[in-house]
Amino acid sequence: MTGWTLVIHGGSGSMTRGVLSTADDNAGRAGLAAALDAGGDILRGGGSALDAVEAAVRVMEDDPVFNAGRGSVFTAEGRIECDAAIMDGSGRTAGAVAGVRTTRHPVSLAREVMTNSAHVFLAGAGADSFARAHGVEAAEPAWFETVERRRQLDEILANPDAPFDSGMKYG
Amino acid sequence: TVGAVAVDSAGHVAAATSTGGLTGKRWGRVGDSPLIGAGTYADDRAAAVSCTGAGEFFIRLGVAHEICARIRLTGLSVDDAAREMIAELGVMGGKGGLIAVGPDGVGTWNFNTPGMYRGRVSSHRQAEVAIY
Repeated sequence: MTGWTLVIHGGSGSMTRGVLSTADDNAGRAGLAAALDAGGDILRGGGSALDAVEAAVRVMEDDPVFNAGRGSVFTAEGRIECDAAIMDGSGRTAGAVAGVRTTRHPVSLAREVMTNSAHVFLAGAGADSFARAHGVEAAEPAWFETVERRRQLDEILANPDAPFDSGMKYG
Repeated sequence: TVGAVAVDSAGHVAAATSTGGLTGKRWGRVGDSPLIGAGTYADDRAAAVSCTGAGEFFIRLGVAHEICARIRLTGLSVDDAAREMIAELGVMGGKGGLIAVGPDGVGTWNFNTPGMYRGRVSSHRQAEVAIY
């Protein structure tokens, strides 16, 4: 095997042509292209698939266009709780976190769990504490919050018949 | 939700998924993304998979692991396994999509929603991105 391949996604949902503004459409495409560049550069240089997928996801976690890391959607209580997982096919090792609130790159925390803990899955405040103990970069809750996601939450809460985004309008 | 799957020049595969979940979620609700085998899975014998969508359905079907199992045990292609699982998801009323790549370098995506942010690049293919 000498070739390499990277495939990414930025979420699926009910976005249809014409619903997304041209600016949002362009921002989404630019974010995807940046993630492909980050992961593709690693693979092009002979790096590992594991490093490539982490790098690509980190770029999208920093991009407010996507529902992950910065730009994540809000819970009904107005907080941001992130989940992430990573898995290495060569040894079927894996790491995952759920409900983290103060770690800038949840995917890197998942990798730290995989690499430097006896566990696979950590959740909530414990996972954030593990991140601090292992020097995984922290971020204040405000880092993750965007005006558009707050607007989307207000829209949903204003409609009690739609208790959460079951229609994946904001996938 | 965002995700990436890759195969490197040594033939190893990997998968990663990250999400803020669903807008307005309550009670500590967690979807498929962090559940190994549901929204994220990687096995050099089969493929790497990352999913997005109505997480409850991906959890119930164990989609990411099921795709790898069907490839490994039945010889199904990555493309066909992905298509089968999105079809099965739809039958249950689930919506969403997934990306997958095999150790042979074949990458694919499949989804039953109007749109999915997605992209791919390889040693023999220019980068391409799409939404609808």
